[in-house]
Amino acid sequence: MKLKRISTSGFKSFADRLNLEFGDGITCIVGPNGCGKSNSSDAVRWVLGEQSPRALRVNRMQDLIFSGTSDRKPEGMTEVRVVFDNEDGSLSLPFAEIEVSRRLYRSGESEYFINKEAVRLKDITDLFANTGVGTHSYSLLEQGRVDAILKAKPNERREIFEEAS
Amino acid sequence: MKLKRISTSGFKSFADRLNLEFGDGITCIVGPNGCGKSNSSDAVRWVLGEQSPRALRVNRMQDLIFSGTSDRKPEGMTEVRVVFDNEDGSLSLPFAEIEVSRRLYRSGESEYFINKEAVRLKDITDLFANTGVGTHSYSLLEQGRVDAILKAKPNERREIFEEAS
Amino acid sequence: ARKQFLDTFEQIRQNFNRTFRRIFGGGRADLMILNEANVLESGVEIFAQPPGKKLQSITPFSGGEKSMTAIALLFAIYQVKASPFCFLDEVDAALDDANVDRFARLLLDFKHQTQFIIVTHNKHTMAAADRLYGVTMDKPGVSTVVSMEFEHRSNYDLSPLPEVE
Amino acid sequence: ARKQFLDTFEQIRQNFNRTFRRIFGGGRADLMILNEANVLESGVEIFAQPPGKKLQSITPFSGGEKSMTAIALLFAIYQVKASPFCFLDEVDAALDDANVDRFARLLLDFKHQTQFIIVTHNKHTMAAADRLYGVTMDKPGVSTVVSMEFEHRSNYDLSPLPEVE
Ligand SMILES: Nc1ncnc2c1ncn2[C@@H]1O[C@H](COP(=O)(O)OP(=O)(O)OP(=O)(O)O)[C@@H](O)[C@H]1O
Ligand SMILES: Nc1ncnc2c1ncn2[C@@H]1O[C@H](COP(=O)(O)OP(=O)(O)OP(=O)(O)O)[C@@H](O)[C@H]1O
Ligand SMILES: [Mg+2]
Ligand SMILES: [Mg+2]
Repeated sequence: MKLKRISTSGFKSFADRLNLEFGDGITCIVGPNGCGKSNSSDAVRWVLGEQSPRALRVNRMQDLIFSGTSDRKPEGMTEVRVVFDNEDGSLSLPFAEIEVSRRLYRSGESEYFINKEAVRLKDITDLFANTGVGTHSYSLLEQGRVDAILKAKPNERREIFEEAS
Repeated sequence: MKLKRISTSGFKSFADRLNLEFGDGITCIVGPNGCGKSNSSDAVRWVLGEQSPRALRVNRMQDLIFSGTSDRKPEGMTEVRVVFDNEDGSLSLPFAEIEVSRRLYRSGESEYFINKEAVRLKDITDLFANTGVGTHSYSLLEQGRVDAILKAKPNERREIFEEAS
Repeated sequence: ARKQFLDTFEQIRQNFNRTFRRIFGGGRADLMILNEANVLESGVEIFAQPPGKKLQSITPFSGGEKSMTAIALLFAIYQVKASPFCFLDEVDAALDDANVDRFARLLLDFKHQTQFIIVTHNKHTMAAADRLYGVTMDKPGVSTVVSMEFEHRSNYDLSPLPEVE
Repeated sequence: ARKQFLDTFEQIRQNFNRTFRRIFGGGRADLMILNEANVLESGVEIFAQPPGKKLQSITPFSGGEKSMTAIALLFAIYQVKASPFCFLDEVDAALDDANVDRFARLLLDFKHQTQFIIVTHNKHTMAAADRLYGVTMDKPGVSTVVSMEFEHRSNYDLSPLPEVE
């Protein structure tokens, strides 16, 4: 499968839209401290089903919603949509293109969609099982955590290897 | 007090001598990855009485002794000597200059000296008590630990403030 | 399951040594199953030796050496089970410029099978990029993304990292 | 003891806000005693607001913003109880160049009362140095130190970081 693009609204510091097209090869994201680079990777982590606020660098999930600035009001909800090219069929749904999206409201209410159809969170995490994609694979490396695999307990490392086999 | 210089022999990757003169103001230590910069600050931490191998990035204390390379044999012991200017009397010994040194042998045996006189480790840590110098003050910031004070539990932070009062 | 794990483990172990030697320009690295009798419950230990140094546990490694070793191990795993995409957030933070360049060149070998999305501040990493997105906060606290043109398409100036026999 | 702690706390709190504003060029920062009734057993919470953003806990801060905030707090404590010397090992690792420059300029204000020994890879930090030591491994695995001449004594080109009212 390939990652095609991500669109977000009201996600963290991206008050309006964030649209990122990912092509083949290497995409670099650059900018000054605090401008929002890591926030964009939090969006991917979240839409793939991350449930731990700590892993998303927030105190509670509602803090993912744009919280306003000195001259702009907070948003009432956030949505992240990510689109995959599934031509090779590695995602077990009969579509050439698959869009996964997730919404969160200030009330704490959540909604999940696959190709516009409402689903449960579990359907999203099941979709990515065994594809090497997901919040527990080592394919989403958080800032400051590059040597996590070295610090992991020897047993945790074995589990990572087991996952690869 | 002022830090005047440090001399080491057989300490970690500094197989021979390391001599560093510290003047007033700002001293920068630079060089490629793995060349020994952090090892030099481990030497200061150790001579001030650090007892945790983890804090010195070793598995056991004997690993502080130069362990050899493909064309050089290991050393049998290591020694670190640090000299302070004590003109202002902030170290509670009646000397204008104070040299603290520490030795470790492969056998695990340790020796400690203040101005060439054999002392116990406790005499060294006592000497620096209440001077703002020491392994528990925030004046020795390890690599990767700059935001330790932010990650510290709220109670640990209070203890740091208490120490400053 | 045991057989499958051991086959995968052996592949990762060989990839790790090969990738380590490429990124360090020599030396060697190894993985060890701690409890041969009960592999699926065992821990995995890491040993490595940068060129000219001694084989040791990774505890005394420098910050940059740890990052490089972690990168070598992660890529060793990716070679066995490639993630379709990989988000790396500032994995080059501890690397000196020479090592960032080696990391960027290593990426060139993997980008045909994996989409890399890399957050970085470093120009050497950017040199490997196929596209560049700049994140800014023109309005304070509000992030926006801009597609950035390359002045340099120096992707073609980066030569792949050679294998080290 | 309670009175002494509260006096020190108040000093640190004011220093923290002032130093934060200088290094961020605006915004504000605060410390809060969580349990006013039992101060000597209480935790201390940190709140901060980079310019234009909202006051919040430091959880959602970026890597660079956390480093800057930690530096501001450490220097706030140093102002109350100055260590005679301070070893800082790569505290600038997460900072973009503009922020490294601000950090280097902040050092200029403290160097009269504290000797700073700073390990760095960054040229902007080196620009603040009064002397420079280069560590190398000409023989693999064996560290040596060389005193390095400045081509640039650009210490005098660095202007101090202004106070922000
Ligand atoms: N819900 C939110 N609403 C508004 N702003 C937010 C929200 N969540 C996080 N932010 C802001 O996002 C900023 C951090 O962004 P991010 O971590 O992406 O920075 P970065 O570009 O990765 O920087 P660095 O290079 O320092 O790592 C913080 O200033 C934080 O205040
Ligand atoms: N007892 C020892 N004998 C020989 N070499 C040692 C010993 N202890 C540590 N080393 C070596 O010192 C090196 C690490 O040095 P150090 O941590 O000072 O690097 P550094 O200059 O800080 O690099 P970086 O910029 O990556 O942080 C390692 O390669 C390690 O093998
Ligand atoms: Mg970041
Ligand atoms: Mg180091």
